[in-house]
Amino acid sequence: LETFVGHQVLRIKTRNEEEVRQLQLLESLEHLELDFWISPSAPALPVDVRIPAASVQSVKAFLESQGIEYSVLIEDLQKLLDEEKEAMARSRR
Amino acid sequence: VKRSSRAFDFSSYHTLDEIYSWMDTLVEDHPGLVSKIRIGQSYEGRDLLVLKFSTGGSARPAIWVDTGIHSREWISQATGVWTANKIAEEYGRDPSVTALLDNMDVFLEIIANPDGFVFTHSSDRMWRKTRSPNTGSTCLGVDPNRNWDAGFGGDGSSGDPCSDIYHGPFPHSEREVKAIVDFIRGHGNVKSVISIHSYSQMLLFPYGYTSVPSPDYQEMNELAKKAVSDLAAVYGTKYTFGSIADTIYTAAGTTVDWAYDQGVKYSFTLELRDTGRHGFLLPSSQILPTATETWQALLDIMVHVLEHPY
Repeated sequence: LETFVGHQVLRIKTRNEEEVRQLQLLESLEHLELDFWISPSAPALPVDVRIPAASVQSVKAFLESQGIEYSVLIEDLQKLLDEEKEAMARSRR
Repeated sequence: VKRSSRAFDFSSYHTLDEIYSWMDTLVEDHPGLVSKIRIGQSYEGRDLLVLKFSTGGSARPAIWVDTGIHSREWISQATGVWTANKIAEEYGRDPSVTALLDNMDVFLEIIANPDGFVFTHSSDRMWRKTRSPNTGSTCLGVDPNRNWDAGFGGDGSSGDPCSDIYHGPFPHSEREVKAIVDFIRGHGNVKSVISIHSYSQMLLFPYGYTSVPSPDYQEMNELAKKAVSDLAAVYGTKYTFGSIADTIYTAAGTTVDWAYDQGVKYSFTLELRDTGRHGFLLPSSQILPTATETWQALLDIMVHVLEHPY
């Protein structure tokens, strides 16, 4: 069973095409194992990305160095998954 | 004790077995209206099941609806279950549903990607793709919403089997996709295809593989505008709408582009709640509100299809 302990989901807001391009570059970095829930496409649209625990600091550092705005949507993905599982079990009972 | 579709908890997420079992009870509860069709098997050998809502006739004009082709989008499958029940219960009560089913059939595939759905319950809640192996790669699965023969392999899809938007080795390589293709082609009288996804609150229509407006852009846009307005009237949930390419990004090989290119004019795709706070992990407490508001948009589209034969 794969767990998602420490995985975070960030919402990234881009202001211009250059920032979109930076995120597309980030998307191409396979070693970070990012999972884009909403891919970078246009400046007006938010980008949501799941980041494995090991890559969280690198990604945040990258965004901050580029001055790209972001917020943490999901602090700990596993916590939400556990809650979801519990809700299903409760319902079944 | 006989099971009843009414005893089902629509406000909770369910496993594949629970949903398939509930489909049987729905058919039992509405024998003159609802039947179950097996349109194929998934890669791992699971049945691909479709609920048919019909009051008779043969090869009547039809509306196709699928939910959950991306397995991790659990709110979609849950909305599919609720919607199936709603259609069955409203026939004979709601004038729009009654008129619709007196003249057209509705086909609803609640679990369009069963292998992926089971995998989200057992191993990886974030799994999106099918579960078929890829030659020369250890990565499994194809994105079934990039696998259609409509701009196949173009922008917004990937040739990397490890990518979540991997388009697959060739169009309709995935059994889950091919089954729908064969069904719609074989039926020959499908007038609308509505493919339900989540999340990000959007109502989209062709094209995705090109930013060129489709010939029916104006009509689709007007219909989408009405649908999202009626949806918003329920709980104030705001949807954006437009062509896939204009509204989100260029995405080649999608369901609705294929359907549109096949001559199915009213091809739409919905992205249900929410806007990102929970994403694919939308709490089960939001299933009923999501399904309820989505129903308004679905009904708008279905009634429009009924009233605009072509």
